[in-house]
Amino acid sequence: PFFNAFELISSMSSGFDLSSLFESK
Amino acid sequence: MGCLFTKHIKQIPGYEEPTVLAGETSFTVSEVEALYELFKKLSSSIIVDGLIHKEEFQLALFKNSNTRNLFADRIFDLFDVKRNGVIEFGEFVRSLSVFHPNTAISEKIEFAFRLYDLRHTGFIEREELKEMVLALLKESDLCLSDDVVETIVDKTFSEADLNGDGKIDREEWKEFVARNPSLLKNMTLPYLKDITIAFPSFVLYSEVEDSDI
Repeated sequence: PFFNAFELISSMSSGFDLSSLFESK
Repeated sequence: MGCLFTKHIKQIPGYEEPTVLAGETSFTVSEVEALYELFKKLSSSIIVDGLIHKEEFQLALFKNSNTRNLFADRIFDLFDVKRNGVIEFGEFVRSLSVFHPNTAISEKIEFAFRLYDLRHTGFIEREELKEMVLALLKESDLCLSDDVVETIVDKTFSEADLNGDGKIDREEWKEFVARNPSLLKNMTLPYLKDITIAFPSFVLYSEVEDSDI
């Protein structure tokens, strides 16, 4: 199966999930 | 109370006036002030110096100051515009503005390109993409054979590297994103649309300031 590497990275890495910054409120 | 508050925050290193930041970003003055409340919290979680250190950034993202992550490192580095190892308030607001729903897609495309240009060469190179895929697999505890990883990288490059020179330049990136708009999904944080409503706990100081100015 073909996976777009950028799609994998952008959708799966927790390092991109900046919403966590706001959960520290 | 507003004056005392204003005097106090002006002493914070890297502090910039909300009106200035609002003029340069997608945020309103009240939203910048609300973001300052968040910034204060983040920048004092480990070292109380009004600056966000990498450990504090990691603590906020992962609830653990020691959790290293390639992509979080890249985002921290891009937020740290002065490249002095910390994120100042102005850098925080300007960088977060890229993730605002109202910010132009072109800014998001450029930010994402810089994110993936690990070695700052002006290109996303094949080895960089492979390094990122491997980092993701490690983070996710996924195991794929080297052949499969190579195939994923090859296939992606065959679609993105239009001139076949082994690297993705900015124009190729723009075209690739246009054909795959979901790649920008994580470049928009709906929370930022109206942070003063989404995070009412930050509004107290904003309202005091607005009424006192």
